Amino acid sequence: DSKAAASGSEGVLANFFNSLLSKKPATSP
Amino acid sequence: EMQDMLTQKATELFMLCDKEEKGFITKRDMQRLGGELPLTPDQLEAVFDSLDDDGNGYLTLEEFTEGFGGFLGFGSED
Repeated sequence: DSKAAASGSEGVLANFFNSLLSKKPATSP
Repeated sequence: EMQDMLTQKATELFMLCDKEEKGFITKRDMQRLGGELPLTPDQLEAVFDSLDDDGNGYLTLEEFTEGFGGFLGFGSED
């Protein structure tokens, strides 16, 4: 399976998402 | 070439979210990532909203790539 191979990408994905979160504060309707 | 690399990496990450290969990502897909990424469902939803430019509830590869480009420092045109 390819799960192990994807773990590096998941780290990148987590960084990407965290950067989006730090740029845009959580929604405040 | 940078653009190619960006597209390639963004596609790879997109596939991690779009496990069913639908061609788009929904909030449900994002929330499923909570098991794999150190983010809460709320945070994943906020990420989704910030990437879903047109707010139609479907995150396309195009929108995803644009957001990822911004993350890597590729300014968008506008």
